[in-house]
Amino acid sequence: DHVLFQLTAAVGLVNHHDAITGTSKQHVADDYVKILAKAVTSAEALIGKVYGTSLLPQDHTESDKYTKDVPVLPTVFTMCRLYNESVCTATQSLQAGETAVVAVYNPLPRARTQQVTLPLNTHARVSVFSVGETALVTSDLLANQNQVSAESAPYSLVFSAQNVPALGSAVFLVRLADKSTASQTDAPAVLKAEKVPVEA
Amino acid sequence: GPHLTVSSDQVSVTFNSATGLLESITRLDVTGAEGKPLTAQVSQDFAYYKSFGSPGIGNTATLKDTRDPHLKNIQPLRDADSVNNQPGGAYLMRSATPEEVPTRLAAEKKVDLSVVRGRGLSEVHQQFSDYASQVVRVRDGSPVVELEWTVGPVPINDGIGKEVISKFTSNLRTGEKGRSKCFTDSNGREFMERVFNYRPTWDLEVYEPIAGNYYPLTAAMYIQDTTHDQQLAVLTDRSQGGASLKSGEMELLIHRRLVVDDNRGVEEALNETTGGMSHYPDWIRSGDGITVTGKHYLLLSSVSDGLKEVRTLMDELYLPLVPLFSAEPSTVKHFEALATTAAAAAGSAENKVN
Repeated sequence: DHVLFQLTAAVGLVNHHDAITGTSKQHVADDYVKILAKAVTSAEALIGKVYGTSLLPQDHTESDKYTKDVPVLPTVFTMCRLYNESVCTATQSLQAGETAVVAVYNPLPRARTQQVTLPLNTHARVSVFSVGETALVTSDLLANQNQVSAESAPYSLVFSAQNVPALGSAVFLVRLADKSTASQTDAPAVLKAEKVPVEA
Repeated sequence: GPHLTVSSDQVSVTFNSATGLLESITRLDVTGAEGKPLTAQVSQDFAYYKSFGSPGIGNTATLKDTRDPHLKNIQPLRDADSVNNQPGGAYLMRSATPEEVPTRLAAEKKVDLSVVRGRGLSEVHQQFSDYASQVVRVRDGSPVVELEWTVGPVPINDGIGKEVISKFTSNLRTGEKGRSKCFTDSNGREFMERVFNYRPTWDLEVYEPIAGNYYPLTAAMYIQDTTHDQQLAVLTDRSQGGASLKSGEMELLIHRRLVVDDNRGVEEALNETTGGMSHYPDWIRSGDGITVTGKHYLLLSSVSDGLKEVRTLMDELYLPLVPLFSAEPSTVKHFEALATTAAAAAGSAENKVN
């Protein structure tokens, strides 16, 4: 409650007409950002904790035969606020041979299929595995053509999250092949931009 | 060749190789008139309006009287001088002269193009100027043309404040008796009809033919050509100003960098950070200027399906999939074991997670 109250209060504050429209001095505008950022940071931390537990199977009948010998873990997830600037430490820090768990939550009251883009700093062979469908997922690794800040990732991994259930999640394992197995995976090499010649 | 086309399974976009600009959009999953795929000629470009009262338009002597020297030789608008002197600023957008044609950011040069073609998406990178670029994306499974624009820092070394717009021009006929018509949302809910230089509830006297036709968007605006059963919508990722000044056109105000205060109380130009240009009084603050990036989503539809498609897309844009991450070894192991167990149970050995 405390975290959500803080966030509600911060959003309430920035509903002030000067905050919404920017009709304030620069330092006041910066202060609005600071208050909102503080509240969002604690809300993101809360979601990361709560979300992990919600991912574990609830209905113990069907899922038991899969999970009886799998240790139940307090999984903590993180969010990337500058995701729209292609900045995400969780995926950019992945090294060859490492795997990240990427979960996507669908807040709509209907199932949806949508592409997911992950910022990566390395263009090693990447494979995406859908835990729900127990199958590899087709993915593209592109040179990022919109690096708006120094921290923006040079590469974008794009894959499609199929049929993510309403108010539910889909979980993917994103694995960077290590040097030894790089040649074996069918994962795509990075797709580079081709300059379009000036019309003759 | 003369054109460059990128397609997804639902939409294809053609660029003109000579100008580097968008040229047409085709819905591969919708049949238009004469049984052909729904197609519209659509171009997009970045430009800016000079902001009223910018000292750079004349010499800095005009600083004392922020009246725009342009207006000296134009019959003053029918207002008292006090309004004529109203500069553009944080509270209001006012272009330098009523008849102003916005200045292209690409000036006269060709917009450079580069293409990346993937299996599930393709994207075209456009470089308009050293402070404006855009990535145009088409993705499998979606009829939307995604325009990720990046603008800034906007140069003000000419002393001119700039109102930067993204302008869409199409062959849709969207007006009656020369008055263009568009629809803009109200807080993401009801779409209101907007007619150029017209208000439904009083006889409008036009003082600002540009700014007076801008309306606040929270989510989207669209134009309709009912004769040809076509609708073109632009969805935004934040609140912006939007207008349709001519038939078939839509323009959105995406970035502003002004150099004078608008005398409405902020006492600071809508500029970024502090600093100061040596020959300007200290109340003009120059800064590094900010770079802004955002997305516009272009959706070509038939009129009959138009609003349903816009609403569905609004849901997906404003309640996007939320990605959460964990690289903790214990978490990875947990989900790998889950997947392996499920794969074994499903008997599909080749799916084993290696």
